[in-house]
Amino acid sequence: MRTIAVMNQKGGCGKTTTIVNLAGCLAHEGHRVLVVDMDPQAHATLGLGIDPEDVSENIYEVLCEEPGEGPGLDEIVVNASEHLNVAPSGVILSALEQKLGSESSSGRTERLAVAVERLPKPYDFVLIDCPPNVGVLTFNALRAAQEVIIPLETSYYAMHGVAKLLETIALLEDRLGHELRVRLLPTLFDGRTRFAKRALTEIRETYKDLVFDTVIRHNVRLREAAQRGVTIAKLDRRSYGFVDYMSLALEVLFDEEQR
Amino acid sequence: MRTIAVMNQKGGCGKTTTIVNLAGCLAHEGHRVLVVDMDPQAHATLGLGIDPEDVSENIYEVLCEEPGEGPGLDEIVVNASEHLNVAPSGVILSALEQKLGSESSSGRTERLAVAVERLPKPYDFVLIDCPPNVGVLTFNALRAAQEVIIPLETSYYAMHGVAKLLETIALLEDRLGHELRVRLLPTLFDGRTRFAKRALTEIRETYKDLVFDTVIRHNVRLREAAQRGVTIAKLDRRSYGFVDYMSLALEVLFDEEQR
Ligand SMILES: Nc1ncnc2c1ncn2[C@@H]1O[C@H](COP(=O)(O)OP(=O)(O)OP(=O)(O)O)[C@@H](O)[C@H]1O
Ligand SMILES: Nc1ncnc2c1ncn2[C@@H]1O[C@H](COP(=O)(O)OP(=O)(O)OP(=O)(O)O)[C@@H](O)[C@H]1O
Ligand SMILES: [Mg+2]
Ligand SMILES: [Mg+2]
Repeated sequence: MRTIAVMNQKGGCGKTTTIVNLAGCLAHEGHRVLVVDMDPQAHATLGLGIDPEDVSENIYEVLCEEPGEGPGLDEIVVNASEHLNVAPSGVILSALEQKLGSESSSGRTERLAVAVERLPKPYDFVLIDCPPNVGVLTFNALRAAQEVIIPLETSYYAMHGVAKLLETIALLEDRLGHELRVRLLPTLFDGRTRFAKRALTEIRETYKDLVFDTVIRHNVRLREAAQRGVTIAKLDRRSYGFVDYMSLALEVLFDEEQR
Repeated sequence: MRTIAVMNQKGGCGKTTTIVNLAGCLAHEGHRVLVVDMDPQAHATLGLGIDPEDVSENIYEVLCEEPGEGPGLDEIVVNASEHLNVAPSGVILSALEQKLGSESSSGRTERLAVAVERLPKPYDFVLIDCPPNVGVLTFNALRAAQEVIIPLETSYYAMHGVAKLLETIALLEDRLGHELRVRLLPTLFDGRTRFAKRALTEIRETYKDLVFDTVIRHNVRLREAAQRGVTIAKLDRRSYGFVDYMSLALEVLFDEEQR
């Protein structure tokens, strides 16, 4: 089982779109996937067709108690489609940020890691969506993961923050005592503008083999899929969105063989 | 003096781009503007051509002490261009979230409001940029402001969260005891797609006169301006970006006469 966190403090860079559609493409290829939604906005939950208000228990119940006291991760899971389950989130999750934030206990950033370890059902992939900040929820995701995908929009603000983000992750690795395999994924790429092409060249020159070969192009079908609560693999397998996220899925799968 | 907060928990919807370019257009028309950057990412600071690492004191020093103990807002201000000053931010500001978050003092969300009241220099507008979450920093901005602009990207995830956001602001108004004039600004609009046109129609039908007449179109010149650290008013007054943000500035100015 591989656990991958998708995070970036920069808002709107395609974290949720990457989680939902990478999950969709891996499941389409027959791999069993669990999406864990650690964002109180619950957009990954919504993007997989589940209304957060309809869910009786969500990830908050699993994480707000000491391990073993609340429900297990598998007890709150909802099926989204074939081979694809979701541990849903909700607005209440932002209360966890305050609750765990003020506790001094060292275990406050390990709650999700322990919950993922205790999962009885064998998944091939656990994909964790993060909110656009670096707080207790994102630290829980990074502790539970062995790999990190940082979606990086080809824009000045997004590119400016990456160096500092990589520093934050490296500091965390020292404290965690475990390696995190970090890679950058260019997203929302609009190949028609020189601006975006120049930005992509700069990203590849600066971060070299930290960057995926795959580039996610701007594609309106990805927005339509989100609105219908389905992955791009279900909505339209002739769209750029599907081609790009399938290419990412294959790169992630191929990467395993290199390990 | 009018104080306007630009906020939305949804990431990447154009908060910083709106702050920088609305400020640029108001200053271009001769109004004296102060931009207050309440986002630890410091993108509004960067977008106005100031490197956060070069600044000796930023908004953190003003807010981390009780009012009157640290420097005043006017003491940390940096000039960006004619009629346009910035109270810069930096990474350290995220420490304020923890520091004020754990204090029980009732004044912890009033620090910015008090600092703005004490400003000696007469500004016509104070524009406050917010991070993509609803925490202590955003509450400080809402307490200091009388008006709120919510940038709303024409997309499913962005539109889903707005109703809850308006609820959060209404609850805050009760606790604050002061009215907040809230308006929605459609941003990143790509008129070429039916998807965006349908979304815009839905926004206008649902939120009626809460929505500005102005729609900010997707325009690569706005990204180029951000990269050069200048406002669109300085970079290109023939671009859609300038036309749209100037239209917003005039709508904001005209609105004053209606008050
Ligand atoms: N490749 C793409 N093509 C077109 N639209 C996209 C693409 N990727 C994402 N989007 C759209 O851009 C917006 C931002 O994407 P998304 O919500 O996935 O980002 P995020 O990083 O998860 O945001 P947040 O910081 O709020 O969590 C959404 O409206 C989404 O539908
Ligand atoms: N009208 C527009 N046309 C083209 N690009 C835009 C437009 N508005 C914003 N952008 C770009 O989209 C990205 C997101 O915008 P911006 O950073 O202003 O959003 P934000 O809400 O401040 O993000 P965050 O949630 O991280 O604070 C930036 O790269 C910006 O340059
Ligand atoms: Mg998201
Ligand atoms: Mg911003």
